[in-house]
Amino acid sequence: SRTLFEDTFTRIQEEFAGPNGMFRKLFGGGRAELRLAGLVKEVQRPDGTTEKVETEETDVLESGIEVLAKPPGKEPRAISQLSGGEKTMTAVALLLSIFRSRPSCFCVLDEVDAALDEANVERYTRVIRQFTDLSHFIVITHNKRTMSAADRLYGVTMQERGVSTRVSVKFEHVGEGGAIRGSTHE
Amino acid sequence: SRTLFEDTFTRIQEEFAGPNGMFRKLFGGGRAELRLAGLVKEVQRPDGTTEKVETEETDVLESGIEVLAKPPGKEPRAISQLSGGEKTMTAVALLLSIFRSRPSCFCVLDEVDAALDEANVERYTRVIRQFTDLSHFIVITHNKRTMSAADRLYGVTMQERGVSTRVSVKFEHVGEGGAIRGSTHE
Amino acid sequence: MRLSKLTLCGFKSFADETVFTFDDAVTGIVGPNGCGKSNVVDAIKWVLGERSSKSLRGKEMSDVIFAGSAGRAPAGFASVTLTFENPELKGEAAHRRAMSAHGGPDRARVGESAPVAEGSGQERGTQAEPGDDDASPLDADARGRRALPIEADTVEVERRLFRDGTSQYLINQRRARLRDIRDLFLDTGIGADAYSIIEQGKVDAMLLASAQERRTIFEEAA
Amino acid sequence: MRLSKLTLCGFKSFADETVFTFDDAVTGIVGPNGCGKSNVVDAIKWVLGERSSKSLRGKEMSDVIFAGSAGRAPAGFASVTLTFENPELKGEAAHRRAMSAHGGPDRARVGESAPVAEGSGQERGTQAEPGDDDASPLDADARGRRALPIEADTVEVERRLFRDGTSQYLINQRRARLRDIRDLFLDTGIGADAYSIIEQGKVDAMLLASAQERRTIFEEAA
Ligand SMILES: Nc1ncnc2c1ncn2[C@@H]1O[C@H](COP(=O)(O)OP(=O)(O)OP(=O)(O)O)[C@@H](O)[C@H]1O
Ligand SMILES: Nc1ncnc2c1ncn2[C@@H]1O[C@H](COP(=O)(O)OP(=O)(O)OP(=O)(O)O)[C@@H](O)[C@H]1O
Ligand SMILES: [Mg+2]
Ligand SMILES: [Mg+2]
Repeated sequence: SRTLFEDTFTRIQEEFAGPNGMFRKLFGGGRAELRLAGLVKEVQRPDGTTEKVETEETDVLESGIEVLAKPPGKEPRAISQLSGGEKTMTAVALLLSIFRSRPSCFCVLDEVDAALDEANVERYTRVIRQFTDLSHFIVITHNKRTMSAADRLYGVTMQERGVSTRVSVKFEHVGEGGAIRGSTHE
Repeated sequence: SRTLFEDTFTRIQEEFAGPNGMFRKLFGGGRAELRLAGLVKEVQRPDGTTEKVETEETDVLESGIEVLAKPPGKEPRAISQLSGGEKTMTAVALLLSIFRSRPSCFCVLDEVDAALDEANVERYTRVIRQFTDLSHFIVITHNKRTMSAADRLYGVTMQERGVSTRVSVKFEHVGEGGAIRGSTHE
Repeated sequence: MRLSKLTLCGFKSFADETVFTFDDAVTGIVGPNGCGKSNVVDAIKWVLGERSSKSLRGKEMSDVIFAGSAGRAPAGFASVTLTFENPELKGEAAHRRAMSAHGGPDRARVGESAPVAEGSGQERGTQAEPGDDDASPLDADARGRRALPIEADTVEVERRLFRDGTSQYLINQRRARLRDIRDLFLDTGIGADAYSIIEQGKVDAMLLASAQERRTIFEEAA
Repeated sequence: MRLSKLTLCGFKSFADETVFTFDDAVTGIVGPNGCGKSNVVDAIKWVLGERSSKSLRGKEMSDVIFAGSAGRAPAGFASVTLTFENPELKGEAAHRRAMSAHGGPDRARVGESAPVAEGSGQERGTQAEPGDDDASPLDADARGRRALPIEADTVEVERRLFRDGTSQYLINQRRARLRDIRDLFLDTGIGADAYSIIEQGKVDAMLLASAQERRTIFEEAA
């Protein structure tokens, strides 16, 4: 199982951080890295107490996995220093890289585009299209641009208060207020 | 300081959960409640061990504060069962109720509208307007409707990669992609 | 293999039987705040064996049963069904599937790695699972010939929960255990907490997780 | 009292001096992802005395100093200034202010309730705070006559941090201590972690907090 994990890790690393990987596709450049974290060992101090120290040593079967991201034109940053939208795009890139390694027949994305600006929403919907040969996507959104990228739209409304019903919706019918007009109950 | 807290609590309760309170304004109906949580006491079990139990007893100086929300036409729910957008609207209602009790001269809202549908964005921007007699608002957003509700817009861009600059923006100039066109450096 | 349909009845805010078909590559779900979109995601997680009521945004598992509204009485039970197309595999795909199906004991171990978290809002009441000695509804010899090890072109997975706490799983209308559901989806990347379901507000959970937690996700994909 | 201006220089991605004026009731800040909008919020929290680098999304406090970019060298220091208009109060407002200003010890206790969390990424290096025996830059007799206890129509609050760790606070260009900044804003609802600053992704933090944590927020507003 060591080789199994090693193969998977290398595949995902290539998909995510490679020159044509997902990170560069979603950011239009920059660089990302996936690496094995140093093992944490207990070290004895001179006073007899022990403390946990991260060593340089890594082990394919034990080590955790670290993610580094460097958006184009910026210094490499720890994940915590990325902006809200940059975090979402990095997470989507990593998710789709894992997905490429072991696709499942469907994928559900619930308002993943909430923090994205319009240009990144465009990239997000374009990238999803590159995976539809492997799987079907169910995408929940309030963003008109994402809606227009779907092949089919379902509306979920509460015409009777407290009770959800499903209606079929054409993109043009999704009104200004997110309300759903002219829908048909199938 | 007991009366001080009691007065504040009652004032915020009225502002938030009263018949004309913020909750009903933001949800167009329904009912909310703020109440003092029962004190948690250590009780001895027959076998000698102790456990923490929530009692019915409340104390103005000690008790925590519980929030209950009942959107119109639905059963009363614990906060955890509300939807993403319902949570945001409840939080905004509570925040502005506290604000009314002790306003500060400015308020910063960073992408608070991210989870809201268009109808709720409308209510959110309308409610903020009711507080501009007390304070100024700084609102960060990607939502066009929220942008159009601002009196003045600043764009923050990185024309030079990695370096932020501020430009003045007219609403019409905020392009489709969120990019800022025709801006002036002041 | 393809997910073709989802049917909800009495599950959360879906009081009436509601069907979503997924014939298209990208299906969008839209609608006002609080109308039930994320309840659809909870339904998918639930039928795939989700055992923690907290991760379904409730306090107890019975919170998934329609609790009533201004004009309706509460429902007596909740039921969710996922329908998959499961055609016979041809050529390359059959070979690949056969190979990973005989990954043998290694495989099974990863699937079982999630211990039963007893305390996290487990269903109470009679767990009326079919006895361990019942034959598994899966067809061992179908492994390798079809994506799901069931000798049928269509596979329906259903979960039901009654007000009295009785909980049932069914595969193609035959009673099954939670273990059978897990075995059914072993190796497919499908599961209640698999990386293929991103819940609202949790898109960067994988980034914010610890290095060790991230490792577990990679192991699932191995 | 009104916030009229914010000036950043060398703070996070704002390498050059950048000024935001807030003359309007509602000022919108827009722009693409990753361009520096939330850094403006961090700047406001920082100048108001934020002591935890983690809550400014960094590992150490020096992470707030411009770290360089493809075409620029890192900055030697970060500086943020908040400018307030602080006119003499008339009539009713003066009366109200005088009343709450003499809330006496009760007031001061709430303001001091946040203990110094030493371990959370505090600034290292010389804290070069003016000696405790220095007179406070605040004007006691201005309490009640102006919203901020300083005898001036304009109040500027500045914070600086140098690469060597030296950290300074200034009120109207005179050196001050963090305690003076807290005293200055006592009673105004302004502060680094006050309810009047909602960070990105944290709008429902108050709802998800425990009942006891929520109480602390109410106390602040008392
Ligand atoms: N057992 C139940 N019975 C009836 N209604 C329920 C039940 N459980 C949850 N709900 C209701 O479902 C609603 C939440 O729905 P959901 O979270 O799916 O909304 P949503 O469409 O995702 O909204 P948003 O756009 O705000 O994310 C809540 O208002 C809640 O009252
Ligand atoms: N000390 C620093 N020096 C230079 N750049 C920095 C520094 N600290 C943070 N940054 C950069 O600031 C950027 C984050 O900016 P910020 O979070 O303000 O974006 P934003 O405009 O809020 O974006 P979003 O719309 O995605 O929320 C990061 O890309 C980060 O690299
Ligand atoms: Mg939702
Ligand atoms: Mg931001």
